[in-house]
Amino acid sequence: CSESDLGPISLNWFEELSAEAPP
Amino acid sequence: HVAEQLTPVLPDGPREENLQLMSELKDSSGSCAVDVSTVWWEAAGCRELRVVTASESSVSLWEPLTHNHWGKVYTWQLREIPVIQIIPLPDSCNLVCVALGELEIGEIRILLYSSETDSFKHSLVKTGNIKAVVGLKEQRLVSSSRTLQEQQVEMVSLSGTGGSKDRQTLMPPKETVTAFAEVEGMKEALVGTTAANSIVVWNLRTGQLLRKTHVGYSYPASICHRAYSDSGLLFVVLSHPHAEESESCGNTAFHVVAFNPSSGRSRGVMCSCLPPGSPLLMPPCPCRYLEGDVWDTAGAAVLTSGAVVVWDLLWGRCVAVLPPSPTGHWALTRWAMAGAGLRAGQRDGPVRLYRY
Repeated sequence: CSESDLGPISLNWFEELSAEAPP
Repeated sequence: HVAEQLTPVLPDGPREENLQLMSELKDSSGSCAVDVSTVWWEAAGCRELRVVTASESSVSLWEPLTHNHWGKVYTWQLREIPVIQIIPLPDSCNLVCVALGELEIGEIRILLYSSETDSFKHSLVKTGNIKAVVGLKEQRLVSSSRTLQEQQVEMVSLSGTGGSKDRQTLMPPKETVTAFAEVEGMKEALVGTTAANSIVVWNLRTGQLLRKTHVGYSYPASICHRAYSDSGLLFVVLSHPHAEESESCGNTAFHVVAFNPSSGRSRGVMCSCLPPGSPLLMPPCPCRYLEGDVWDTAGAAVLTSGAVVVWDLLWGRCVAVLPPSPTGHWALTRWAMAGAGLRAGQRDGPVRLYRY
């Protein structure tokens, strides 16, 4: 899969989404 | 007749030697198997993998004897509510978890041996209108249950004595959760699928719902089996028990979908299908995926033809077939823990253990 298919990929997605998501 | 046709029809994959029959569990009670699983069991300082079989009214623990023979150690009788399934708890020891109910799961019980009282017993963990449940590493159990007004998603940490140490509520999505899958390589992440064909991701430590993404109608009625975290992506193994045959993918058993949690975008990367023209697709038609199990990168499924088929999910390649036997059709198939092979059972017949 290329990045263009799936959008920007972040190795730290779990921490980033946890910081953004409602508690 | 079916076995004779398999080799020429599936020339590039399945070979008999990929599944080697090791032994057969002979149950003298004559009860029909509804599920089979494996469990780590420690007794007299020896820790070994044992087999658990379930019928509607009992659950039996089997220990390995000599020469690939197995002997029944104990049977828990559960006569009030039928047993629906065994819920594997990946790294737990001396604990068996079962779901009981009529059409849907009504309660979850832990079956165990108590060294304090030197007796086998069972204890209630959860009741409700339970839609989906999964056992995770470190003796954790996650379930979704539904009332008319709301859905509850809860993680229970089990104690070694069968009680619950801790309960954590996870934020529920609006749609009903139909399945959960642990994420290989991420202890605190959990993946689920919903009745509206979305993939959801939770943070198990905080209970936050991190992402919900619709995976599209190319993969209808998706059920997640397992997920792998790699290079910032989640690779989720899905099956579609209620899907019709599609023109794009043919008769599909499993899909691997790459899911980017950061963007919420997903894309199918591999289909595991039955080759067109396979005798497995012949009457009783239409032959479809009935149920299956995933271990590592191998998927095994029971088809409506009564055969068990094994795929290498990374390559989408069919690698082994157990045709319906003269004594009956296969009704269930499960991978054993720790790479200990495949178990397959017939509704009114034996459970057989295969090395893969």
